[in-house]
Amino acid sequence: MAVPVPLRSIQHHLRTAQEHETRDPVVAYYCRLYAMQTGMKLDSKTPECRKFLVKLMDQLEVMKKELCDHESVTQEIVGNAHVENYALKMFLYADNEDRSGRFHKNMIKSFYTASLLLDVLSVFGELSDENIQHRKYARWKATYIHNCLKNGETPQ
Amino acid sequence: TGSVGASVASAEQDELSQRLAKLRDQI
Repeated sequence: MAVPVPLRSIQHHLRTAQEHETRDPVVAYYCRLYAMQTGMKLDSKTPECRKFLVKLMDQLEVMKKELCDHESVTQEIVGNAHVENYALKMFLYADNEDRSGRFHKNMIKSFYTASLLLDVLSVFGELSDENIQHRKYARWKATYIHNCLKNGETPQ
Repeated sequence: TGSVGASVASAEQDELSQRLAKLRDQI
């Protein structure tokens, strides 16, 4: 289903979920959970948004049943560690490429995905100051490097 | 019609909140 306009801010988190469907279903599950939780705060009243959120909930319930033998899904404290480690791995990969002067689409995408996964961590509670900083940095780096490459400039 | 519509929407929202809470083992 196309994401309704009032829920556009969760679109990229849902895309990340799709991209991780087979690669890491636990990450896909929590991306959708974040999207659900955030979507309900954004707009669960208008018929289009409600219909979308009901379908998303159906999807989440099916996923939870399919992943019932994954501790990361049945216990959110384990899920928290799983998503955080994954986000950090993405961040460190991109950061290493950046510091080595290797600028390319993959590392831009990794910075951006890391920032989205740090958003997802809010499902488990308030973000730590460190994660807030990482998220801001990763999001800024993704935009900065993307713009540099688009304009033919070498990022610093 | 307005109050019935609002009541139905509110019930649907509660159902969604309940399903989310159940999903997260909060109920």
